[in-house]
Amino acid sequence: KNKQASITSFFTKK
Amino acid sequence: MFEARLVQSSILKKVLEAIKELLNEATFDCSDSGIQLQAMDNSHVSLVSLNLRSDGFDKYRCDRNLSMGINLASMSKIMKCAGNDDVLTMKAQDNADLVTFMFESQNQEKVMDYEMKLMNLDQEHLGIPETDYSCVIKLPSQEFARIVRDLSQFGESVVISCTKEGIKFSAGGDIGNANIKLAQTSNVDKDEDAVTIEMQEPVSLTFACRYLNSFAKATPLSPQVQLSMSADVPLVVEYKIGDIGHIRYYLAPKIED
Repeated sequence: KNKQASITSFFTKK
Repeated sequence: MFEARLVQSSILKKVLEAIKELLNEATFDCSDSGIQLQAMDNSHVSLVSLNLRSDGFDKYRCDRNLSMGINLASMSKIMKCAGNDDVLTMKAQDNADLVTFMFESQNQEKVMDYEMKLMNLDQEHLGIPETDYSCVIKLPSQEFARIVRDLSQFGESVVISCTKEGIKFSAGGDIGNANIKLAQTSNVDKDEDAVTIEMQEPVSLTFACRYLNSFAKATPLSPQVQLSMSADVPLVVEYKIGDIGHIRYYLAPKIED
């Protein structure tokens, strides 16, 4: 089963 | 003082249509170089990045950097009041809590002023790393919209696979399976009808259909769309906005649990 990743796990807060 | 004039107000109307399904509100960052917007959807699965360069406007002035927090449903109501051929001017004073949208008919016989209250939004900008993508695909934007719409009927997810031979979109669910393959076009009359693939390595990633459908709301902005993919990183879906800029959508993939 696939799980939706969050965009924040790829791009970090500036 | 901030003032930006756009002879084709339809561009901003289309931009708004392209973001308002994903975002309830957003900050428009205005500076000397133009207008930028970066915001995540509520679920933090996708990121919208809009860039409108100052030199693409018919007139542009921004004396001091200005961040305008805007409720997009409210802005959409105002933009619907503009005719497609009206000339748009956005204006705000420094440190203002209001922005004015002025629409003028081509013959200047009708002038409309709409003032909208600005909001204080928490500004959270994400750093997007420079990436050399394994696959960069360009295809007609209407074709992309059609494919994601059609595949959404089969399941919540679509698998996008790119090889040298072409690009394949697949979905499956209770009613069965669907596969759509597009090969690179060899010769087309119009550039905008072309499908082109630049591939370093084959990639296959899974994405949620509903976000791809929301991105496809940008279709009226550009005849072509560019998809950039690498293993285990977000997909980039980019639409050029005439000579003025672009809108990019970043979508986190679905990964094996």
